[in-house]
Amino acid sequence: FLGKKQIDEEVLEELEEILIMADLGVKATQELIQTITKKVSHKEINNVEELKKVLKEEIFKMISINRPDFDIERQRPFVVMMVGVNGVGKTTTIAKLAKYYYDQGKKVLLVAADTFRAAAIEQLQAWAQRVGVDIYSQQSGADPAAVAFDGVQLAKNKGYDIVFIDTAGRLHTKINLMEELKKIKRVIQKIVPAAPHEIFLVLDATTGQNATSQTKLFNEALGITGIIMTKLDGTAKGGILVSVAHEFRIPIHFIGIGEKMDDLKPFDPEAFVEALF
Amino acid sequence: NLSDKLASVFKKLKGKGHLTEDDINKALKEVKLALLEADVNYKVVKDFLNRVKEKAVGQEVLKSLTPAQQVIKIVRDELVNLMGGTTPELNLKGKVPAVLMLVGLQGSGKTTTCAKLAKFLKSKRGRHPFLVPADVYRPAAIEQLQKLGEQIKVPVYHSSPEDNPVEICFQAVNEARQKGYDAVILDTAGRLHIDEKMMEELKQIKARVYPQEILLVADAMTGQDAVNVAKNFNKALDITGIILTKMEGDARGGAALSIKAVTQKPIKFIGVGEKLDALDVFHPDRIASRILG
Ligand SMILES: Nc1nc2c(ncn2[C@@H]2O[C@H](COP(=O)(O)OP(=O)(O)OP(=O)(O)O)[C@@H](O)[C@H]2O)c(=O)[nH]1
Ligand SMILES: Nc1nc2c(ncn2[C@@H]2O[C@H](COP(=O)(O)OP(=O)(O)OP(=O)(O)O)[C@@H](O)[C@H]2O)c(=O)[nH]1
Ligand SMILES: [Mg+2]
Ligand SMILES: [Mg+2]
Repeated sequence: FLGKKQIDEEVLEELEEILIMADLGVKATQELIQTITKKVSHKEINNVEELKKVLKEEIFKMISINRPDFDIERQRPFVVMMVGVNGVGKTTTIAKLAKYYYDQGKKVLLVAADTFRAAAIEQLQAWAQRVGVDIYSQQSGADPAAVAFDGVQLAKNKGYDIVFIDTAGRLHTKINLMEELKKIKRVIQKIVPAAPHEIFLVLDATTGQNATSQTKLFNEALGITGIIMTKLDGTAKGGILVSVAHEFRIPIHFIGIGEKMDDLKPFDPEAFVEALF
Repeated sequence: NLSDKLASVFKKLKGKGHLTEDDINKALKEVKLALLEADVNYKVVKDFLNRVKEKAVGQEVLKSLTPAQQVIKIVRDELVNLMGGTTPELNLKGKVPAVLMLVGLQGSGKTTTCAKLAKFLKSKRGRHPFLVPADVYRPAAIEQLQKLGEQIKVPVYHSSPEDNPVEICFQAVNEARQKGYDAVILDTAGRLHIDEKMMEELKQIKARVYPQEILLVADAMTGQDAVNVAKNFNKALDITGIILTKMEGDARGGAALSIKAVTQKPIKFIGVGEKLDALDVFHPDRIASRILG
């Protein structure tokens, strides 16, 4: 990208186009262009090759957040709650994470706390069977907090290493649904005070700047400890991750790159930056 | 918001009789920002601004409007013009049963929207719809549509995950014809527009049952990628319309303009919730205001 050697108005406009089209969003794009323009005027950047290098470094800074690799050994059961808006890939990602830890010899329990959406429980049950892990569920329409409570209780009693709690998709703007998530979190804390140890927000790579609003509201409601971005196997670049990481400083743990249980990779900031262009 | 920003752009231009090119350029900078913040595709924004500029330069400032209001009016009218057009009702004419096919990316809301359309056709259009689960890949996808069908008392074809989706659609249309159902709604699996094998499956379904409606179901919060998705689905299938889901959230919905601009196909409905009555007819003027912020 950016074929020319000299930096001029045309190059800066092309840069704007590249960043916007990668879904970095207006805010992050403006910040990056400001930084670049400043360095150009201070002669810290003198040609397009140097510009590209600095650009990648600046974006890398924005998304590589020092995260203590969440250590699932620090408590048993280690409780992970998955949240996010409708259809982003929460249930499928739980299946992938279950496989990931099952392969490491962990005793995994899935908790089907989406009791609302049609066949949500059946979907997670099918995945549990495919991966070869146990699942706790109640009937459709049951109180999600009650399911989460009983599930974590079971995990504690039966010595599971890690528990994944699947929740129903919901728009972050629906206050009563966000209250429901808060209740699930409170209820889990009653059995295991440090739980949930991780609350993962799942973001869809095809989402534009609404990802910022999603992260803000889910974080304000629950305290998000990690982000997983799915569907990076499509043509969307997922650039909004740059803006979200920069603004909220929440670590990005994994990316989803397909629909099968193996299609999960630990987040690699360098590879992500390279793929943006 | 945009009105305030434009008002301040024009604050210094009192008493002018018409909008000059320089005034317009300043104003369009603000409009560009608003559209990009709304997730409208970058190239679509560029084309759109050129059209607005053509319409705006040299225009007489209407006595009843300030220059800022004038520009907003031109922008809004152009947006409504681009996204609206002919009345976007469903085309159910021709052979019986009418066949509607829903397609789109993973998780966009196809299965739920199939059920919403069935409910709409049954309770608001006096039809006898038949739901067809043609997603044999996603775990419990067939069960999902079956459960939704039960909720709205609409019959659902008996698909099994071992079946071939093309055969499912073909057999289901035949069964509908035999049983006297007059509208068949095909729920297809979510897929990437770059997955050739899966796009080929959709082409085969189309060739086998020749649907009256091929509706692209897209998520209102989609970003810049909306044009790639829409372009490819349209190229492969010549879609007949678009349904935007999850519109009751706070996504600005710029994808609506991007998709319309690149396919020239009508946006027929919007999904405004998870319940099966949460389907509205698309109103271009409402979404125009929302996109402009
Ligand atoms: N291509 C691709 N598809 C994915 C990925 N992750 C999930 N999906 C698909 O996205 C669709 C939705 O996935 P789900 O796991 O049901 O999403 P969810 O967030 O649990 O949905 P709700 O519970 O309804 O809110 C399914 O068709 C998945 O196969 C991914 O990384 N890549
Ligand atoms: N808030 C909201 N959620 C919606 C709307 N339409 C669908 N959903 C939700 O979006 C999620 C995905 O819906 P599905 O119908 O499973 O999507 P799909 O396109 O069939 O998914 P795949 O078959 O996996 O590609 C579910 O949680 C639905 O309840 C809508 O208009 N508003
Ligand atoms: Mg789910
Ligand atoms: Mg579906």
